[in-house]
Amino acid sequence: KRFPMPHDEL
Amino acid sequence: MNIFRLTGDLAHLIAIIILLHKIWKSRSCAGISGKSQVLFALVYTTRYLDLVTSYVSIYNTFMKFVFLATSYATIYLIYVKFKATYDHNHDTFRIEFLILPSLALALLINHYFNFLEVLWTFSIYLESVAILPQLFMVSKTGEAESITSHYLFALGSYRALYILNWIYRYATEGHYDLIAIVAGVVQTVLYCDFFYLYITKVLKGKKLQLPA
Repeated sequence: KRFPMPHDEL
Repeated sequence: MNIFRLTGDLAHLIAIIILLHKIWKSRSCAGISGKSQVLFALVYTTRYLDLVTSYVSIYNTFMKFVFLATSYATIYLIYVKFKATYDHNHDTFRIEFLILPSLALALLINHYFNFLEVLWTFSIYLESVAILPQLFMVSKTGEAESITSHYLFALGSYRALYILNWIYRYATEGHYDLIAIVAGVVQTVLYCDFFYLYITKVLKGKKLQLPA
């Protein structure tokens, strides 16, 4: 997995 | 977006609306922990700093604004407008005992060590325990108004529905975020005792009263 990943939840 | 995530977000929104409506209509914030509300405002503020750095969807941006605005509105109602009705004698949980460990844990266990990511992680950890001052207040007074119980039920359901959303996302997209999942499970577990009382008492028309 690539970080930092955008957080797509609230 | 899936049905679990959407109903989770709606439950969250409904919880906030119930709380604001209750305070506004009764002109009183009796029984509500201002400290939990301060923690929630801190949660949204530190999590949604990414409003300026990353765009997900108009839905996400809109909801972030709503959560931020309503959390500050709630604090305003409790600490300014209806200050006289705030039950501070029963709202005695020491929030530094939640904030500092959450911050320490966020510094130690995160996906990536930078400012925004650590604050995001902090907000996830803090959210999982932010309701404790409110639950503490209910246990201290031994009861809660029905409307406060509905608020707590909606707020607790939100993360429980998110857990279903994470299971669904893992099954369909292979997507998972361990930090959010573990914190979300902790958060939901904290509500379990309350859920039990809510289902066995409040839904049967009784007041939520703790056994003496």
